[in-house]
Amino acid sequence: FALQGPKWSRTDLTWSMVNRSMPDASKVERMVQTALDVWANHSKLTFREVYSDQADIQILFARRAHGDGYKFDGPGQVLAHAFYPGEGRGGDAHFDADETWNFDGESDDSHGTNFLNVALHELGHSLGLAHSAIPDAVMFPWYQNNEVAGNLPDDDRYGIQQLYGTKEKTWGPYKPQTTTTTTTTTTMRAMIYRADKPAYWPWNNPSNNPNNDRNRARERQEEERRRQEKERRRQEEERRHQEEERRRQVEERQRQEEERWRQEQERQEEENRRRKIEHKSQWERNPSKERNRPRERQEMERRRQEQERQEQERQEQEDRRRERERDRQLEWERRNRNGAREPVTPTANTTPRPTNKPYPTVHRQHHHHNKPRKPKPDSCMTYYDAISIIRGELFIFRGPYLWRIGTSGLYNGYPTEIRRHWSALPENLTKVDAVYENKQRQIVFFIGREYYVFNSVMLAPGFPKPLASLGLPPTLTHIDASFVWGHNNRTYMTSGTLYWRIDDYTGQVELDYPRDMSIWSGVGYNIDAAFQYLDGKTYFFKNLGYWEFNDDRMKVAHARAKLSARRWMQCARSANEVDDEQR
Amino acid sequence: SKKAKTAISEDIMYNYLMQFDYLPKSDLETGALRTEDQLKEAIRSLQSFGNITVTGEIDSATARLIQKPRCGVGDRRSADSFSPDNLYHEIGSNVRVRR
Repeated sequence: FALQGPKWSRTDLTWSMVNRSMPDASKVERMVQTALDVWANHSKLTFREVYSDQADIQILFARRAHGDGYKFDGPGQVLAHAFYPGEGRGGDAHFDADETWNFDGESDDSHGTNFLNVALHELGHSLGLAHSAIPDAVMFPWYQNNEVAGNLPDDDRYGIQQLYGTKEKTWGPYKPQTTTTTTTTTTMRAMIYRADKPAYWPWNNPSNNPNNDRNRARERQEEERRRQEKERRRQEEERRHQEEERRRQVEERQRQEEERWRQEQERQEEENRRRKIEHKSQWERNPSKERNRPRERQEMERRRQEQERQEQERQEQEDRRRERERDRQLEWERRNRNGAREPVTPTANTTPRPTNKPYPTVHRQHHHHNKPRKPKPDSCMTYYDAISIIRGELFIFRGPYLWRIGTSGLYNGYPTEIRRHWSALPENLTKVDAVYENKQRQIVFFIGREYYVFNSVMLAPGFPKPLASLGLPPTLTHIDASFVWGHNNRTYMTSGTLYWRIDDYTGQVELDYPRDMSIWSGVGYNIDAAFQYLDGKTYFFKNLGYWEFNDDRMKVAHARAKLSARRWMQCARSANEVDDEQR
Repeated sequence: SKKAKTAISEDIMYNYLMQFDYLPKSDLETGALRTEDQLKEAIRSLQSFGNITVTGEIDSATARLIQKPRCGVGDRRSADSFSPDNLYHEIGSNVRVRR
């Protein structure tokens, strides 16, 4: 067996399936759980399924290029791949969705590739095992449809146990008292299963082997646990429905109450109107008498105002009711559209106030007029957002500032604002992601999802353009670095774990890209910047350090990053700082 | 043997050897040409790993081997393997520095 560098620092790992809506999702989940159980049964590892994109191991079905630089090739050949333990995509297992998979665990290959076997292999990578040259091992790279049956070949078992240790025997309530009993148990276990014995060894026969009974019992327990979990979820769902129904009834009752109140009000109103008419007719019959009764007039006025107030209140209540009704309707429509069944948060009984405030402006120039300026970074203690040779001089970019370094060193007055040179860049510019000078001697800036092309300091017509116009994925949020590689004079762009090459004639990303950044050996992922210096060499930057790249060996010239400030900003060495060479 | 050799072109063989780490993956980018000996050595490694007769030639068994369905992860612990942390582990932990 072979181990691949990193392993998980914990033994309680979580996993999650990404394509939970695929037709055979439940079968896949069951198979993955079975495969993980095989690894768990022979080590200290435990696995728990979670519904989260933060799980240690993500199971994904994907076709062709799926964003990790390792594209699938359609039916046949490459079936799946997985990443060794680590942060981010570390531990994830990807399966080619174009394969004909057999999710029923049948050993007959005519029904498709046995998913369980492939999952078992890939999850071995997820746990830190590399390929083994032993043909019977699970970690043998070529697909073989071996019977899994809960056991691991010795090669894989030694491998996983070297990484995570052997499983400690968990005793029930009747733990044996003496070592004698333990010895006996050990002997019994040795008798029960012998991997080195042929299939006719009585204890290796599945029908004789008590281990298999135990496995079956464990499977039954597991099945029971899943059933209970499912039942619990169903009850939870039921409870939510009841809660929803109850809430709906309460609201209905309130609505009826309001309706009754409204009818009562209308009745009173009608009554008042009738009295008023009656009173008027009396007044018309005997006006002098009426004129002499100012108190009654006041009383009438008061009543009228009261009626108006009540009418207004009634109108407001009616409006609120309609508002609630509309919200309920919208919520109901939303839930039906999404098919979601989450409980609905009751809508607040407030009517939105009218406002004269305009919509947020889309002109970004107006956003940050009063925003305080960022302080200038310390030249000798900063990382670089971008670095490039422009017109034969070195430009280093950090935040909204740049340094300019010519043949006689750092220019006076720098760092200065980037926009003092390229005023067509956004007024609220906080940083540039990458910069390079192209073959037409235009200066190209990458800022977020857009790029700007300048003829000297004038923005070229039609820019900025979206990154997608270069053939980059529309989901790409930014570029880490862009540079022309001295080895072949081609233009490269990097972002996260991937990089692309641009065809200078078409101005588009070339076929076969993206590829994984690991080809630039020693540089790692998520770099800050890169550029080709006047010496023709390529330099990669991350945090406060940089690497020189050896094009012939395709790896960094020095494993340990050197301090950028010393070389590029010509900062003095601190008192107790020693050169790598001197060290 | 000749028939198999014509069926599996050297291009396909090169790509396979690079894809699964028998030749440096960086050759994909640099377009570096390998000597005949380097190619033979890589084929020998593949044959040895695949548990078939080691000849250093693209024979019928090798042709069959590279057409078999398999895992996409490389077969060797190389610097350009899948793990993001691998580079740091390989480079960082084993470097001995002369005083």
